[in-house]
Amino acid sequence: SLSGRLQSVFRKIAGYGRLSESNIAEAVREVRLALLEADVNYKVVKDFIEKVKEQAIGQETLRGVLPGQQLIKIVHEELVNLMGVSARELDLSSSPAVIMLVGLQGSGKTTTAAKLARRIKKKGRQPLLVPCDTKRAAALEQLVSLGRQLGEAVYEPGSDRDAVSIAARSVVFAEDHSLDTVILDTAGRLHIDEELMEELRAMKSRLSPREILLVADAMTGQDAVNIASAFDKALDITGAILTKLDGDTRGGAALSIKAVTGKPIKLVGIGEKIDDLELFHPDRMASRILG
Amino acid sequence: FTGRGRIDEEMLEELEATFLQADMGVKVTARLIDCVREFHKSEKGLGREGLIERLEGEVASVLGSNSASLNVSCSPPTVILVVGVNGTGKTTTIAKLAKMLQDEGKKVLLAACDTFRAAAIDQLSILAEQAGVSIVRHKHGADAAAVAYDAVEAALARGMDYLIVDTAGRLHTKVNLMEEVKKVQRVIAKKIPGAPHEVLLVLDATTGQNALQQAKMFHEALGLTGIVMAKLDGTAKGGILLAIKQELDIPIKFVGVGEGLDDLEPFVPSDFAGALFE
Ligand SMILES: Nc1nc2c(ncn2[C@@H]2O[C@H](COP(=O)(O)OP(=O)(O)OP(=O)(O)O)[C@@H](O)[C@H]2O)c(=O)[nH]1
Ligand SMILES: Nc1nc2c(ncn2[C@@H]2O[C@H](COP(=O)(O)OP(=O)(O)OP(=O)(O)O)[C@@H](O)[C@H]2O)c(=O)[nH]1
Ligand SMILES: [Mg+2]
Ligand SMILES: [Mg+2]
Repeated sequence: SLSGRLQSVFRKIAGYGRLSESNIAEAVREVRLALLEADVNYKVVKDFIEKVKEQAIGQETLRGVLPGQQLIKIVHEELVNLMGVSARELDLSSSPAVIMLVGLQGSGKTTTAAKLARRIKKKGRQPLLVPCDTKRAAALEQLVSLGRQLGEAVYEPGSDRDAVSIAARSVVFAEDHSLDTVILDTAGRLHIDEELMEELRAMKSRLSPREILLVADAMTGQDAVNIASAFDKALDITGAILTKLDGDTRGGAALSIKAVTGKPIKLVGIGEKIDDLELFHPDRMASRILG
Repeated sequence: FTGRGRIDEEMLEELEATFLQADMGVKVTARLIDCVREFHKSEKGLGREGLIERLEGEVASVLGSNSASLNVSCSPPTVILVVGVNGTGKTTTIAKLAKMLQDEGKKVLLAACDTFRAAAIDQLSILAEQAGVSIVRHKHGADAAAVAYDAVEAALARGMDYLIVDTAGRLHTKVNLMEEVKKVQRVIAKKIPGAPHEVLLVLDATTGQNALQQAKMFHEALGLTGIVMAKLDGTAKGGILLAIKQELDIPIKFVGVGEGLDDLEPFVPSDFAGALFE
């Protein structure tokens, strides 16, 4: 564990009194390795370590000794600060409030859409699930089946095969039926697919969603920065949802996504069932990343 | 690398960044950096181009010197069990494999053993139709092992060359789900000794270090015979394959490079190594 490794680093230099910058460097190197092993992006780690060094060296000149635990505390606090000090909820302030879910193939958008509907229903609202994925085999059936579990009807696109027009029509449908929240499930796509990214831009400009949430797999590695920055540049996302956190991935993607977009991680998926959605807790994520 | 005897530290840092950002991980990166130092020692005039060439060769040799092919049973059907965590691309990969084998004139049958996820059976049924192959399916919620049993019976009765079994995505940390897939494997083995002849783990190219843990746990549970890395058409490099190959020595057989039924290619180590350095 990181605390174990830091203990042995500091044990070596204990009894030398005041720590030198080079001593902190060795400890900080261990922190860097831990973050890389946790899938935090290489460049994000670089910037983060610089911030930690500044803090650590500052502290040591005050006190003369900086034990491993204290360094971990600095790192932990710095991680929490970076990832957003407290959990932020969804902005559901228009009527109907439109939530758009976007992300790579298989990240968990369709399942998360249903989970969001459940969460929103619990708050006394009336959600409409909208299947904007006209490409994937049985995508509509998947959302309909999840809707049935929820006891919620899913918007029927009819013969419409255009994602943007389905979305637009669903909002009119919601207004006509006094449904106050529209959840748009979109097809998975690569951030480097120009045409499909343009489709999302068109959807955004047509509907002005209150929330554009990047649904990202918690086990994503170094590529998380490329994915997040592309979706953010194209859409100015309002936040992210990290899925599959019920596994044993350290989840460094959480830090990468926040660092590169500046947008908060709002919710996390912690299982395959419709209730398996929670608020994002930066302090828990920080501990998890540090291992 | 100006031939002045000392290694260019800036180039080392640049290479280290390349390796780490390719998801190779800390250990493999350190090992490759050691290789770089070795190459520099043994070949004093080695420029940047020559170095990259050596490294590509090193990576390719770690990944397996030749493209690994599907195991084939000496008496049909060859049974292929496909497993992996949620959303990696198993169902799509199965459809691609089915189309590939079908195009080779083989008789292919699919088994819809993901009886859990919403519309999983519908999804595979549609893909089976697109690939022009038949499928054995029960109702949603049926016992996965029971479906597998029926599928093996059908494959034998109908003289199929291949039976490809789709399973539900499952996190390797969920003991009961790992037990379930072991049961599916046992049921297949009971019906056809030696089957499944191929147990393929499908990994998502965007997954980081956790892919190694996934491979370890699925290997421990089932004994993997091959790996497919899907979604290599994105920007992720899939460098974790080096650690997996080094630690577990499981052959990497195919790569998925798109969502279409033709988007499956045999894994070619030298191509993969070349792409890492682009
Ligand atoms: N364990 C776990 N599985 C999840 C979670 N969220 C989604 N899944 C599973 O991940 C897989 C993919 O989920 P989908 O909802 O189909 O993903 P998607 O992003 O809609 O996929 P595409 O539409 O093909 O891009 C399914 O097996 C889900 O059950 C989660 O939080 N935990
Ligand atoms: N770009 C790209 N997308 C892929 C590839 N392979 C699969 N996909 C997409 O990834 C998503 C998930 O694929 P599935 O085949 O449903 O994945 P799965 O592993 O069966 O998912 P679960 O059964 O829910 O665990 C779908 O949108 C596929 O089209 C690939 O090689 N490249
Ligand atoms: Mg979907
Ligand atoms: Mg599947």
